[in-house]
Amino acid sequence: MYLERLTIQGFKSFAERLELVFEPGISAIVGPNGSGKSNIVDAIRWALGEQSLHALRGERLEDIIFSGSDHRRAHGLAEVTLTFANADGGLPVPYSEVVITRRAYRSGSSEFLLNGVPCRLRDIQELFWDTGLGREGYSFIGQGRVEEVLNLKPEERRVFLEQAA
Amino acid sequence: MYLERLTIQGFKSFAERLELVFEPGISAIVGPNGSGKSNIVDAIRWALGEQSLHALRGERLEDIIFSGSDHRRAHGLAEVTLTFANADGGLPVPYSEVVITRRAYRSGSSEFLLNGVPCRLRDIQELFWDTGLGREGYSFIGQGRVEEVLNLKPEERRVFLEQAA
Amino acid sequence: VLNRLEDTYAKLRANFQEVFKRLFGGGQADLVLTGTKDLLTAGVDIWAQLPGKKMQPLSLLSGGERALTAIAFLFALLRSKSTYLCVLDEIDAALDEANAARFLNYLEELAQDTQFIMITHRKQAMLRARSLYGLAMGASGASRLVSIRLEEAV
Amino acid sequence: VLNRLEDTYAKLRANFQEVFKRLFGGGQADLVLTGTKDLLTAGVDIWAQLPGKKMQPLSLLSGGERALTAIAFLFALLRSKSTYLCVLDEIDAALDEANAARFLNYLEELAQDTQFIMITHRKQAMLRARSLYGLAMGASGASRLVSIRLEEAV
Ligand SMILES: Nc1ncnc2c1ncn2[C@@H]1O[C@H](COP(=O)(O)OP(=O)(O)OP(=O)(O)O)[C@@H](O)[C@H]1O
Ligand SMILES: Nc1ncnc2c1ncn2[C@@H]1O[C@H](COP(=O)(O)OP(=O)(O)OP(=O)(O)O)[C@@H](O)[C@H]1O
Ligand SMILES: [Mg+2]
Ligand SMILES: [Mg+2]
Repeated sequence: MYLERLTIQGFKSFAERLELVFEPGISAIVGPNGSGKSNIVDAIRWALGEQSLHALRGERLEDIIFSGSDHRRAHGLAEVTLTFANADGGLPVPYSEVVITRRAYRSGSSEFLLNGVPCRLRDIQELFWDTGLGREGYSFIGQGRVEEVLNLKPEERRVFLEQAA
Repeated sequence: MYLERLTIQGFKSFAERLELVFEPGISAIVGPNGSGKSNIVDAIRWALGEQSLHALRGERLEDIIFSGSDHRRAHGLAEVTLTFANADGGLPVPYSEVVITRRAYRSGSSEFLLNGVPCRLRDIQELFWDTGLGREGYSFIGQGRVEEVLNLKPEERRVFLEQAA
Repeated sequence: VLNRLEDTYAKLRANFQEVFKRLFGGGQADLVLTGTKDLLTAGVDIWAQLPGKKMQPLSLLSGGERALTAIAFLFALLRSKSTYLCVLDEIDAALDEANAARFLNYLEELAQDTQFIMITHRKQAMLRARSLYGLAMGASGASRLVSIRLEEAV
Repeated sequence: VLNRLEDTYAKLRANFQEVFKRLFGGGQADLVLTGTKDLLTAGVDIWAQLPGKKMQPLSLLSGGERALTAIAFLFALLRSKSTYLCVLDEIDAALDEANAARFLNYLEELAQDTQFIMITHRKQAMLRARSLYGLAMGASGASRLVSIRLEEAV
């Protein structure tokens, strides 16, 4: 199971639709300060069901929708789509390709889609529970945060041991 | 008033005596991970009277004395000397050159010298009170800590305003 | 449950000892249980001794050495129980070129079992990617893709 | 005392607005008093708006943009009341080459009144130093000075 495609539009700095195609192994994203690299990480986490705006470096829901610039109007909708190759059945659904879409409207409403079928946030979160991509895992190391594990209390570090079990 | 010379021996990773000569303006220190660059910053702070081992990344007094390696024995003494050019009277003493020496022995005892004359830690700390090099100032920005000022509570940030007054 | 935790701890500890040696080119490290001896409530402490040096508190390690020790712990977790996808945002920032090379060599081995998406500024990291994307902030205030020339990058 | 604080606040605020524009090549920023209007107890908040963009919470800024904003605050303090010596440990780590160049240009201006000792890995920073020292960890476990070839560095 791996992430094949990432499509972002209206999420944070992505006023224009961005589509990235990935393969197994190592993919790298580069660019100057403020170009949107960490925003891509936020987009993946958000589409997987991240609910804490703080974890996405925001304060209010509107912070994750393109807020406009001198040359562009603000958007009313943020949408992120993750397409997973699932030939090995890593995701517990009978599809060889799994497409997750999350939308947030400036009005405050949300939509979630699983292979085009509307679903609840919870359905998406549960889908990824056993993959290590859930909230508590070690699948996301944020910018400036790699040293954090050294500063945890020993009991907090024990949580990783439990996840690896 | 500027730092002319820095002499370090026995402090942290400086088993061999190190002497650096500086000029006004910008000086740069470079080198690989673990070569001792941040240790030089610690040495300057310590010689100016820093008392918090935590601020020097240590836990016990022995942490700042060379602890030995596979090829060298541990040292019994850490010594740092700062030589300041004082032609402008930036330091409130009638010398055109001011030499500060701080020593710490593994036994726990300490020595402080001001132009070769034994003095107390307090004498050194007071000498630098009006120079901005005291504990509360903005003269030292530690590794990985430049962003800290953005995370302070507004009341904590106000302290800088008071210091700039 | 306790047996499984004990097996996991043994495996994680062995992996951490091995990864640390690979990343630092020597030295030794350990994961030590603290507090009670009861695995269900004990804490996990990290001990690290750099090549040729004495055991020291982690706080005395340099910025790059601390980052590499934390990476060793992460890699040990991935060796113990891999995850399908791992997203790394500039975790090599504090490493010098020599440490970064060892980090990337080990990452390539892990990449046989895990998909990595890595944000980096480092040329040697870009050279090891199967897919490489460049971003820029457009003059109109929106992110856009750009093509990358590797000789200019870095 | 209150008058002096008011003057300092006015000066610091003006300096911050100016330094921010220089470091970011545009945009605008402000230091805003919070809580009570009484300067003796009020807090100081930082507002930043990047060139071409809307005002946003500081948390939304990128790693490099946050570092540069913090540097602008530090430089504003130095402009308001300089210190004889300022020691900077890798504060340019998160900056890309363009931001680093603006940072170094401004640092050179401040260096007329303040001595800076800067730890860096960046070649363009080394090129602007009057004194340049290289360190290495010797095989015997002790730090030592080494000579530096600038073409090899970075
Ligand atoms: N809702 C939004 N609307 C418009 N722009 C936004 C929004 N949220 C964030 N941004 C912009 O995105 C930029 C931050 O992007 P990001 O954190 O991805 O940068 P980066 O490429 O990781 O940079 P660095 O190398 O400095 O870490 C900021 O300039 C911020 O203003
Ligand atoms: N008392 C001591 N005795 C011997 N070695 C010590 C002592 N205290 C610290 N060290 C060593 O000094 C090294 C750290 O040095 P320092 O923090 O100055 O590195 P650095 O050059 O800043 O590296 P980086 O680029 O990674 O930040 C560590 O390897 C540590 O083991
Ligand atoms: Mg970033
Ligand atoms: Mg350092």
